[in-house]
Amino acid sequence: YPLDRAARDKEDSMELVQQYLENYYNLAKDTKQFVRRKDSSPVVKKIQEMQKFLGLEVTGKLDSDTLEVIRKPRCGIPDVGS
Amino acid sequence: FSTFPGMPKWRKTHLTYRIVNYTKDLPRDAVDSAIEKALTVWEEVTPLTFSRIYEGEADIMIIFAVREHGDFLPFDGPGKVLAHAYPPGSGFYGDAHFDDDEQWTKDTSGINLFLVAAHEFGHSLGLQHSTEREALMYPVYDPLTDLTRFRLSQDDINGIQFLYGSPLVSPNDPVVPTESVPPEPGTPAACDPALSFDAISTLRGEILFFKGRHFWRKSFRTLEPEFHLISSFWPSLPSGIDAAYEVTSKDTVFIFKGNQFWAIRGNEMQAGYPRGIHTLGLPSTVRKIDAAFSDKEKKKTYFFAEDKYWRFDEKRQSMEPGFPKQIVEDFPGVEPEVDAVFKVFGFYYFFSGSSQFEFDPNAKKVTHVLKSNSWLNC
Repeated sequence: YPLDRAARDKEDSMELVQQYLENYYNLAKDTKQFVRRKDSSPVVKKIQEMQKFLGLEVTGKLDSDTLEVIRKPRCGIPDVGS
Repeated sequence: FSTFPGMPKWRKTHLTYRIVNYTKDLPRDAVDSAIEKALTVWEEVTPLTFSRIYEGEADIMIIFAVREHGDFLPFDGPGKVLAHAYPPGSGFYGDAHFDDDEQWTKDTSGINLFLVAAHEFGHSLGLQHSTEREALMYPVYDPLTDLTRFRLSQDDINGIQFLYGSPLVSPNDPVVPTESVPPEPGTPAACDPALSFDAISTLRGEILFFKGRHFWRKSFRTLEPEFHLISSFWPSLPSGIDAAYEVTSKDTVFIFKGNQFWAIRGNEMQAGYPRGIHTLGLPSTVRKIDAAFSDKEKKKTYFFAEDKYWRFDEKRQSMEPGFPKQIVEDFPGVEPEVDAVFKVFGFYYFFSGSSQFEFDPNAKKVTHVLKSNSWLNC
């Protein structure tokens, strides 16, 4: 069945966050990470790390505040690591 | 604030920059002035100076580019990544790249070039991102920044001065001696065990110890303090001052002598001073104050005179009711009269003659008694 709109949006958000965490928070580039283990603890930990750094409520979830911030324009330099 | 792993920083204070190409979004002179203004932001709070070159390899090469542009961080089209810059070093290190798929503007109708450039030059100088939302080095672009009142946050200043120290000499001032003054006969000796101070204040991450016509300037990055004539930095300040304290939120140090006080920012005297100490709300019976310090966290400033003290609310900008109080009541173990006092690392350091009392405001007790000159590496 074609993905309905909500599922597709969720899919887009997942990809966006995965890209963000890879670019700025040293998440290992493992494309299946999200799809296969969307609640896997490494990703949840990285989401929490990102939320803490950016001054968001640390929920470990892709809440609307978090999605809003990661859609904002920013500097391309990572927030952690080299 | 944070620095890059290994804390890369420039080992020289004079840096060159080159604008290699231009965006078509703005006239060239608008790009020139945005870049120059963005560098000045950092120049004003460090000993660093910048000069422009028009060919060859500069320390900071500035380019506008789209998508893949020769480094390992291709840009991504309009939105999302706006720019990036590399930490200090040779070759492409120190360089700043701006995504020309953005709409670069002088205001915030598009992406403000000055604001992004000032952020990127923070990277070029060795700062990584800050977690403080109001810091320039916060990673996410804020289109609501009021450009007319732009100022570095204290976090930005703390970070860059952690790397390079403070100017104390603004870059456009006449050349002012920054080398220490050789001790002449009659000048105070730092390691005299009987040494006492007139006043002490923090200033942009350093500590200034005032005595007579001189002051010692103590940085946490160097062992040896510098020794200077007060007049070599602040010609119109009197010598033999009574008290001094820094209000970091205003990036200002207030200097007291007799019934007057002055305000300085870096080494620039602020207009509209001296003012009378009674304009702060001190009673007319107080002829002069002995010491003062401002507690950034509490947003309160404490004034000490003889055996009493008053407290000033920095938010309400007025003296608090219920004062004066006895010093010994709230600072048990501290001997009045106080010559000088400052706050650092969460402790209050009181100076009385050649003795220094480290006071823990949480435990409300003196935790150490030291010689007054213990900070001068004796």
